Amino acid sequence: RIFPNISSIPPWLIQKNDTVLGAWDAFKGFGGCRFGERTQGLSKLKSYFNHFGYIPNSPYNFTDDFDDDLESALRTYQKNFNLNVTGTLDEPTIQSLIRPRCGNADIVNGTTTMNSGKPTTTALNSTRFHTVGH
Amino acid sequence: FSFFPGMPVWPVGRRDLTYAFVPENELSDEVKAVFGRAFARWSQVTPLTFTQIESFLAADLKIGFFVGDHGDGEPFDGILGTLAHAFSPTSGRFHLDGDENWVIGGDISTSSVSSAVDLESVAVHEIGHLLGLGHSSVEDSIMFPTIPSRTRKVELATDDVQGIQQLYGSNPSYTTPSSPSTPTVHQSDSDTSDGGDRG
Repeated sequence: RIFPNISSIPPWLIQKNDTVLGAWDAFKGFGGCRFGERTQGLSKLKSYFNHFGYIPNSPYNFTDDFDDDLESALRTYQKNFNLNVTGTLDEPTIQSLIRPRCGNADIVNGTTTMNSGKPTTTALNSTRFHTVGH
Repeated sequence: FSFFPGMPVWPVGRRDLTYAFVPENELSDEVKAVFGRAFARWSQVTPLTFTQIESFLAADLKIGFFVGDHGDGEPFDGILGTLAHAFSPTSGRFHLDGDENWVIGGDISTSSVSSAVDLESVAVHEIGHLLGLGHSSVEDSIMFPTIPSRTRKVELATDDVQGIQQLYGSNPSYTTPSSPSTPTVHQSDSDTSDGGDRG
């Protein structure tokens, strides 16, 4: 469906649009989930993180447990998207997760040069030369 | 900015690239022009050129709209979610989700359809991948992975320009907006007669 401009979008689609859910709208229900808890559908969030490179391929199906893998993925994601690194499914993180996006992975073969792949400020400072102007 | 692992680029002998559309999509000239504008944004800052040709098979860059599973192992997911994806050099494949409500003109921010997506914004982003750029954490950059619906973002940010020029160099006729060689006119804070700072 390609529309020349917004006024060419048919009224039926505007009405239908109110009832159509985006692909990741179900993630809104995960707000407040915490480490150690089991929440139905959380495996889909893990699949999301797996698709975009945040959780490595698992030999098993993903479970609905909020485990170490999910917490680690959340922290890396939050770093990449300039969110507070809490490791929890807070509201800003969920709002970011459900936003439409490019299907390409953020982390390919475990490496990225997005924020999470860059040295921390402390590490940078320890190797930086300091110069003084005279 | 970031690159794909191994920093794949289009080789030196293939810098004048051709692109074509999946014939079955039967896209109008108006839609094709959107992609033309998106390519122009990247050629403006690099020595790369992009020319549309009719032969899909012969083209370096192959663009198509697909729905659901379309055979590359990366099925589309319906409205919103994943909007498009593109492959690193020299694959040239650029796929868009045919289920989206793509808009190609007008002020999309005023749309009453909350799932409306600006085609040119997504095209500029995916062309970045076709040329070798990965995702960036700089939110204003074109290569930031997400874009809210009803949003238009088509201007390359400094981060995008620096990334692509690291791969291909600069277009000789491109001048960095903040280039030191560009004389700058400084205005006092009280001088608002013509709307602000200018280079």
